[in-house]
Amino acid sequence: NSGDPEDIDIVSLKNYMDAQYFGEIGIGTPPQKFTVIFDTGSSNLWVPSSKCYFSVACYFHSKYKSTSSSTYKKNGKPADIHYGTGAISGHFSEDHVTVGDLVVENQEFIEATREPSITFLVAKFDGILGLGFQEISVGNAVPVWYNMVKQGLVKEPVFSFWFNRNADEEEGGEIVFGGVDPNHYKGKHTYVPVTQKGYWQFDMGDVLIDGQTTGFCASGCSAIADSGTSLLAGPTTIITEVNHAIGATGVVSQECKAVVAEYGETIIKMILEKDQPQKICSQIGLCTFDGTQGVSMDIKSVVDDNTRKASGGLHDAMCSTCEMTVVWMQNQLKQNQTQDRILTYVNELCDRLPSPMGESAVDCGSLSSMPNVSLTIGGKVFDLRPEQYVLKVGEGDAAQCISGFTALDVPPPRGPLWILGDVFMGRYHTVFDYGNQRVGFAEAA
Amino acid sequence: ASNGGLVRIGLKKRNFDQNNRVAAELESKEGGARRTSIRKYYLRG
Repeated sequence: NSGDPEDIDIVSLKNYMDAQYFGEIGIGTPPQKFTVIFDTGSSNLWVPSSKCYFSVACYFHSKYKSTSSSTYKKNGKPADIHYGTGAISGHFSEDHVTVGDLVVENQEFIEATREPSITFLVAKFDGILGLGFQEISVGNAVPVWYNMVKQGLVKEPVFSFWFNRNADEEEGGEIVFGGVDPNHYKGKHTYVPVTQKGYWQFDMGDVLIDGQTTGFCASGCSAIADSGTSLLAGPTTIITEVNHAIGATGVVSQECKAVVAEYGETIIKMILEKDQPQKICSQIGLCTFDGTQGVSMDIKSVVDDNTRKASGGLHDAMCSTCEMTVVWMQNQLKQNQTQDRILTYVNELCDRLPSPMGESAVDCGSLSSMPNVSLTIGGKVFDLRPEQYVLKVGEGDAAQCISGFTALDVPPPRGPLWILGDVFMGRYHTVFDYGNQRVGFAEAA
Repeated sequence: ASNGGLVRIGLKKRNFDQNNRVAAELESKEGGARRTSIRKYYLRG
């Protein structure tokens, strides 16, 4: 909406289908109640409008009726938000918003008059309250949180999340505006600065499986703390390694197997000969090196010769597979593995490639043998145990288990990127420090 | 409730359920074209 494509790509990847935690707010005078997701990965407030007639989703949720509010102010500016799953459109209005016992006055929000997606039809929530920065707010609307601070309604410009991951307890969790609740964390928070305003984005280091490096983020990745996403999303190169380690289902990739069979030994040789790893795939002809990352041969052919057309995604897949293979092999060589062992391992990884933003099933009976997966943030290692990163769907004999990890590939300069959703925020109490522009994590209690 | 300048909002929790997974599958079919264009954008970017 802002015209900056950098904003659009990541907002589009949001997935509210799996959102799990929501709370209640009021809009208008007297307050009309709505259940909303408190979402740190977006910045607008929207709820269904009473003028929403043609979307079935609106008939299953609470609707805002402006004529019933004495504090309503007309705005009328059109609004349109597209998410990865789901989209809404409508117009802006202004009214008082009640959050707990606070009343935020003259808050801009979107009255959604169209919710055509299945996402919002089946959703347990009515709308979304964004807690991200104004920089990514559609229509440049001032977020609710900004007005809370501006109107002096909170003691400190800080809010914090606690998610109750204990499945047996009814209490879902708590969001605290104005500070932190010491009952819901242990020890001290580790703080990292916000590196790119818009999202709550920060720098993240290596990802470890059972204490061993996965390599890809060792020299740094970015991460976004996102309460509106359920899973933990990260680069395919690492998620494939995680899938292999936890026995998660994957997509068997013939391109991947072909790269290993045809070029595996050559790649190992080139790594051992200290060739620049990022140039290996171009040197063997699977990618064209552009100085920062591999570019597939298909794209190069279009750039070089406008009369030729790209012939499909095969070479593209070979290029990205080759780049992943180099990372995996480098990592195995660092662990002093033999060539045969490396080729076998990488070939096994080819059976575990995740489908982008998809789910991977795991065996519910094997949790005890699965490794810890750890993320390095601010120089500190944050562990996740199997029972914390595996989600159970259904009960008893019908129960199924899915991995809390999903693949998301964002290229530089914005990526490689991780989205730390509820799976991570459930394990670690999270502080969003707006005043000092930093995010803090401590063990949840 | 407000307490010492803090405003606490209790959150409700929903478990993963089969309805949502079926819906997600339908949604991914509907959103297939959009995701393709996102991938193209990445390559340009």
